[in-house]
Amino acid sequence: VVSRGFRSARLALQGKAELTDAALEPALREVRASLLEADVGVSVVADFLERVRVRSLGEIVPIKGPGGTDLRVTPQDWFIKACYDELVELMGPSGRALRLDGKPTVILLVGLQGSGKTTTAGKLARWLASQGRKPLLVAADVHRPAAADQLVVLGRRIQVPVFSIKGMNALQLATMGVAQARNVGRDVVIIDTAGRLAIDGPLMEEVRSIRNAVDPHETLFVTDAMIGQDAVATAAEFDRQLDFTGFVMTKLDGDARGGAALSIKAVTGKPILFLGQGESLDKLEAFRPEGLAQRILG
Amino acid sequence: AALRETAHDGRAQALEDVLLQADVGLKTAQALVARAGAADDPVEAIRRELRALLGEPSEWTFPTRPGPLVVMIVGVTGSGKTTTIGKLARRWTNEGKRVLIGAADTFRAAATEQVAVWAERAGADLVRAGEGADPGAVAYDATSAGVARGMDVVLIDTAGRLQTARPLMDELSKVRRAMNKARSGAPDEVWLVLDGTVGQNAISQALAFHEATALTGVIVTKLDGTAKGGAVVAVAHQTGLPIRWLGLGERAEDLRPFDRDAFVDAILG
Ligand SMILES: Nc1nc2c(ncn2[C@@H]2O[C@H](COP(=O)(O)OP(=O)(O)OP(=O)(O)O)[C@@H](O)[C@H]2O)c(=O)[nH]1
Ligand SMILES: Nc1nc2c(ncn2[C@@H]2O[C@H](COP(=O)(O)OP(=O)(O)OP(=O)(O)O)[C@@H](O)[C@H]2O)c(=O)[nH]1
Ligand SMILES: [Mg+2]
Ligand SMILES: [Mg+2]
Repeated sequence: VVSRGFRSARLALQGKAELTDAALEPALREVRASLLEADVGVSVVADFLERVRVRSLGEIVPIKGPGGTDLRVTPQDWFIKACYDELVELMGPSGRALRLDGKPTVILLVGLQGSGKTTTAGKLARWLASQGRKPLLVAADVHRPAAADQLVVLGRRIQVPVFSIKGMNALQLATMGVAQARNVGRDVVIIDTAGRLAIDGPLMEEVRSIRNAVDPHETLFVTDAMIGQDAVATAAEFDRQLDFTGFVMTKLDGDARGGAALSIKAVTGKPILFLGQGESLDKLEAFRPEGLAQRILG
Repeated sequence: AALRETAHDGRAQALEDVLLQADVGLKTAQALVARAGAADDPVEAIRRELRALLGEPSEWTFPTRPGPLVVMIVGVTGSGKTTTIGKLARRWTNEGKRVLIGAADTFRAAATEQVAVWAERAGADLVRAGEGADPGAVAYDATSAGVARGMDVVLIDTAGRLQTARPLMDELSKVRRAMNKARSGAPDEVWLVLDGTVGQNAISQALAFHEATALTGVIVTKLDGTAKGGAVVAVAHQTGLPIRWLGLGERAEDLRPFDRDAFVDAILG
């Protein structure tokens, strides 16, 4: 005990402090509260904080500048910076490019009801068209009233063709849509599907059969930024059944903190590719971790 | 190990985790565990506290005064407003009421087509306008038509909007005023539709929508999934608003009056 007091006194003289358990305690609690308020999953918060705690423990950090000037940085500030860096690293890297080497490339959109899939399909089509691609939208949601109409309207707005045939089931629409793309020389097929619960057996079977039939280059899980703790179980189950290749978080133009992004990345290991920042079709951004890390950490 | 300080022992931490995973939120969860932690049966104590936070159940019954009952449905994008209107319309036509739906979402692609399908399914009248029409004008027309035709209910569907979009929240206040012009005192009910999977943002939604349109109740949808809807506890507690209905699926019949005790039991698993 004497030697520890000695050590911290000596460090203080050098304008330094050691990140001890005692020093980290208040910062840990503060960050935990912030992450939970940001809707990060309970178990994800615990794992994350333990990671940063273990990494930070025992570090010697400067808290005073040269000549004893006050850096105004506390050991707690160092811990929070370590949390930010860890968040950026965990959620990163920046959204990788889509796999677009197929003939045609097939992108399948899946997710819970109302998460923003249909709108995101339109956004992706516009994004790809502006890069010189020739996308085809496929309206494979046969459950929601006027879902096909919605996609047709979006396609018209951006002059992208929409494959939609009344009376076909979702699987037929998906497979015929891909065949159609091949026939008319469209090089990317974006398949919009109905919202569904991860626990809905028949509907998960429907989307699994679509995936098996069209073998997508990308299967994107679309999630709302305001989703709470349910993101953990839902994303895990969607991933278990579909092995999605990446995810999109929508409605980030609001003030939801978006902690589910950390949960989903932590639980599935799948990357965040795009962020939806509004209702109009130009409101799609490639993912960069820094902004979301700041938003989640608060 | 440092985090255990928020709970007195492993059992308290477990209780806090159950509450947190139900989206109850940290402040509420900590308060509940602190108050109940010392009790002989902490789970029962928390059950009672949750019920108290949700307020005394007040059964909503169809008003007996001359109609129409005018109901405005609001909420963020994708929360389940249009589907819920279809369900309410169906419930009330089944009860022999004459229902009129006002398609006042003139913004979103195919919004009118979607609500038209529901009106047909429910056997309800529909008042609509072209895309880009003024939503206040549609709400006014629907309310007037409801009065003129002697309908029992007018349900007004509005476009989804995020509570942070100031101009859109102002638009909502304007739509409400238009309904009041069509019939003094309208709308009789303004119900906020909250997605049951929502996390802590629910509180921000409720406060902002309440400020813009003086809500009279809340509807929570999508509770047929794995989400517990616990954020609604803080909403009810902070606003004093009653929870009127729960959405439990995508079909017309998937709507139930709010059952406070069953809701609390589901949170506690
Ligand atoms: N503010 C905002 N609204 C969005 C965003 N993305 C989608 N929306 C809106 O959210 C609502 C739901 O979007 P949809 O594209 O219909 O969602 P969906 O996942 O296809 O819904 P289902 O097919 O019913 O499962 C619509 O009103 C969209 O305009 C976004 O990034 N920001
Ligand atoms: N599982 C489930 N899905 C629901 C429930 N209520 C609505 N949905 C689905 O959620 C999606 C969005 O519903 P909408 O009624 O279009 O939502 P909205 O609030 O009108 O959307 P916007 O007008 O675009 O803001 C649809 O796929 C609905 O079928 C529910 O209680 N349970
Ligand atoms: Mg859709
Ligand atoms: Mg709607």
